[in-house]
Amino acid sequence: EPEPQIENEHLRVRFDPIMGHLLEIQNLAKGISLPVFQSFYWYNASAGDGLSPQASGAYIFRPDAATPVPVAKRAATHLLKTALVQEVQQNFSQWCSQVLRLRPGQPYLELEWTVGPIPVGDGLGKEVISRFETPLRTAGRFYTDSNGRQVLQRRAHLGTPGAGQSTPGAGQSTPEPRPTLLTPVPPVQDQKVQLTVLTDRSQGGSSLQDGSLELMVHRRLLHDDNRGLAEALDEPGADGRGLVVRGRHLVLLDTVEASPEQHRPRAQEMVTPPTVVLAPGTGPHLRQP
Amino acid sequence: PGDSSVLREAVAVAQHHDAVAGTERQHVADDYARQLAKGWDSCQVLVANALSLLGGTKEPLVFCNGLNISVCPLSETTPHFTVILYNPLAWDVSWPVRLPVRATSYAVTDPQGRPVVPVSGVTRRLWGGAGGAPGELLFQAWAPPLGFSTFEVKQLSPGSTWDTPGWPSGTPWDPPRWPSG
Repeated sequence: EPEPQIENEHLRVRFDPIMGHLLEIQNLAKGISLPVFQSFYWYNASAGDGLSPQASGAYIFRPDAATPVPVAKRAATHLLKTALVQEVQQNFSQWCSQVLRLRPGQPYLELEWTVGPIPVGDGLGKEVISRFETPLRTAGRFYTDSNGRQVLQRRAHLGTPGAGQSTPGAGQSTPEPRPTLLTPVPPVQDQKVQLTVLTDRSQGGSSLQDGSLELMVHRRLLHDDNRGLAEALDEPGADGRGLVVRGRHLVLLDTVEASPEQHRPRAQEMVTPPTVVLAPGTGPHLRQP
Repeated sequence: PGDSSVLREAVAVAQHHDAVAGTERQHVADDYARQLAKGWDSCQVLVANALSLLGGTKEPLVFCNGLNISVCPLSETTPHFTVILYNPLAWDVSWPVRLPVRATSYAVTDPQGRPVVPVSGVTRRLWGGAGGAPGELLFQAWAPPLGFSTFEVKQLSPGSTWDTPGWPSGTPWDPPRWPSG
């Protein structure tokens, strides 16, 4: 389609027809639209260098460079629209794909990502992130929630004073136990918009550029970080070729005021989803207690 | 007998900072996973026992732990089965059920015996999952707070194409009005 998009009664989501990436999310009821670019990158894990012999490892996230490498410049996509789901399936590479879904009645965009086995034939450990980029002017601040108990403001510390550029590293990554919120820092009056990303597990995350949010979804390292394990963080996975991980991010776009009421129940549904049990034939005739 | 203390013990052990942060050796990580999986299995027996008690039957109940990679031997091989959704939350949930299947046309009925429409079928793409079934059955299920719903699934003719009424984009989908919990 010249203008690939998926839509339900709450959201319209547009995609780049050439590169296949997410382009924009529109909250139809509130008349909010926010350009949102999302893609996958990998940081080259440091094996120690002239600055420090410290390698990236289980205890330390220490990338070899401040800028991650894109997994792919573009994504091969397949658009599927049925009565119950509209989805765009993106294939970035042999080891990185994602499905973006909208279902009727669902006020959030579901991104189901599958990453692995991470190739290390080039001798480089890789730390894979999913990064969201928006024009929100957030002044280097973002917010994390911890299961609805405590929303904390986080800010990228800019290293030496006056350094405008913050660089990734252990100090920059915060554990994202639950929703990670990207919202302008009040009192920026013209920005009432909040982008919330719900994770289905704890992930490292940060916001290194204004309006951007990155979450670490998978890592595969080749060197021990010399903190006592005496082995690299290199999980073999079921078939020994390297661990494959599948997870979900739920993305909500709403006003700052309305967002907590949206993301809190979604987070609980993510942690305690309904249990699906199957039975052959007509199964037990269950009475409601 | 089902027993939730196995999982409670496994989760208690996994409070160690290594289990939380992943700073343990591989064989220790594997053992944390083994303990959690054993606890999970034991809890599934507990849930199955509770559902059998509520249903007054000894029907076998099956959990498909591989649904996230589209693997579920029962839905892939059985032309007639029941899906029970248990909702642990304190509010109604509407939940998309997505099951790997082999045939191409199914009828789904809701707890009140009414047909669930629409029912969609999608052909699984190469990267869609590890299972062997060529297709997936989708339908929107729901369950009341702290309660359950049962949906009956029957395979129609195996050969026909999916009766997937297209969902005209932009038209608000009117979800079925189901009895509130």
